[in-house]
Amino acid sequence: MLEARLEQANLFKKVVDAIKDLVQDCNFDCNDSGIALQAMDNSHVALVSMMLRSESFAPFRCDRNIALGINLTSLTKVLKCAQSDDILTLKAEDAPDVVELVFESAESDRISEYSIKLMDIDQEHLGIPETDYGATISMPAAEFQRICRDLIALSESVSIECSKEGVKFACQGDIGSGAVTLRQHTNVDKPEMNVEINMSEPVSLTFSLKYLVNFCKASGLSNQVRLCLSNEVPLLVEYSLANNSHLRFYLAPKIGD
Amino acid sequence: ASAQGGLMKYFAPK
Repeated sequence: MLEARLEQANLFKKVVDAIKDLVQDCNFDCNDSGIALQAMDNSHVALVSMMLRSESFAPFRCDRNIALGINLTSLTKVLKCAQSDDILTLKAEDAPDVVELVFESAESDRISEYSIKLMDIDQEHLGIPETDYGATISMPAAEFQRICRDLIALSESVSIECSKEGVKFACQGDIGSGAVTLRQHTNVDKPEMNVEINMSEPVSLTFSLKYLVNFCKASGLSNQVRLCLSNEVPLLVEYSLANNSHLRFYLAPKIGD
Repeated sequence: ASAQGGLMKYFAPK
């Protein structure tokens, strides 16, 4: 059986909120290392990869591998019933028909119990190769969100170029063009504002802004976002969570000119 | 214009 208690229901709410517009029906794969999810969007252009490690829960118990097939719209409806300060416990039997969600108030004696019917989801898992990325950029998540939202007003696509000069986000549209360049930057008082650029080779790739704006819905999960780029491979957008957990998005580049 | 390719080109099913 699965029993996973999360001190902050809000964390799970935010994760589901961040991915629910990209993927609809997902398997939450539970085993003794934690709860993982991998799902592609309908167009097979973007992929979500979530890992909530067992250390993120207290206690965490999962005796055998269980795949919980859940519709995220249904899950969102139930998670709305949790207060943000509630403690969330996920429970399931070994061959479950339902997943149970228990919300406990830390301050009062309220206990709310919900269940969601599970779905049989035949989802193929993709092997994501280990990649030595040509450029890795860590920057404030809010800054990345701002850039994507600003540029989508002008164009469908953004080129991300990383060179010795820094990282340049540029777009061209019908009304004109836009570009934002960031250089490495260290803020001693506010390290969450740092921009760190590690580059082993110059990279230049073009991506659909629609997907990037969608990924940025995860901005509330982490102060910083990490972008990993190599020429001609999918972009990795990573939001780190406490206890070595993470929410990652992969996006296939646009090809040709 | 540039074309949007899919992820399956890069990530193979396990």
